[in-house]
Amino acid sequence: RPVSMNAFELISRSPSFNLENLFEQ
Amino acid sequence: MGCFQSTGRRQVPGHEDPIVLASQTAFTVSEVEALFELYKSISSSVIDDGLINKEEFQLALFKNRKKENLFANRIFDLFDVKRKGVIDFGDFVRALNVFHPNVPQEDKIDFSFKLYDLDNTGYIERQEVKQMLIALLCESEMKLADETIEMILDKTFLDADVDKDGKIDKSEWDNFVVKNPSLLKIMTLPYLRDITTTFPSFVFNSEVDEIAT
Repeated sequence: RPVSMNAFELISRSPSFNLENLFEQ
Repeated sequence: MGCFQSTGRRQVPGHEDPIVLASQTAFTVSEVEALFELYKSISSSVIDDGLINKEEFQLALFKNRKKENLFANRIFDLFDVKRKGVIDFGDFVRALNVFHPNVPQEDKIDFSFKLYDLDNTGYIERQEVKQMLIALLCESEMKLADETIEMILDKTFLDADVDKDGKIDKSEWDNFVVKNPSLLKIMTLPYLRDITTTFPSFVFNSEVDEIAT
């Protein structure tokens, strides 16, 4: 549940941080 | 010795010598060459100028030209070390290197600190974390009441901001990620350990067999 997580755990779930996508060209 | 006549290195603007780049990173020369194949593909997706602009970066990351995205912008800015508004090949390899499994944890911690220090003040401030949290919620179409967001921020700063000055400095961040190692998960791309197998076409395109690795 979001409330029990720290903010950075939530932020790090952003799909923008999924740099693996860069390799799927 | 290779079987082919050497034709010299590719002359592409911003294409730094793969041997030099390999010496500065965890990548081998072959891997740097493989990354060049990838770089060429990304950097020619919108404008074929041999450089990656923000639109091309977003396109590669999301497969569509999304509107402004806080996190993608931030990653782009950290890749664009020379602040030219474009990522050249050297920037690309050195920034990706931070995500290599063999790179020391400290480098990953430094990068993650810069990533979250949106205004480059040397501190991760509460309003920056709030801004990122709101961006994440918008991105994932999740709704949280403002008081819930404030509760998450309170809890986070209670754990991370040891000296209670309302901002997280580098040493507080170091301690915080040691206690919360999952935060560094995004800083490692297992893919990078064996990059040449990721690009089968590369074997036919490159001159790697001529170069000592």
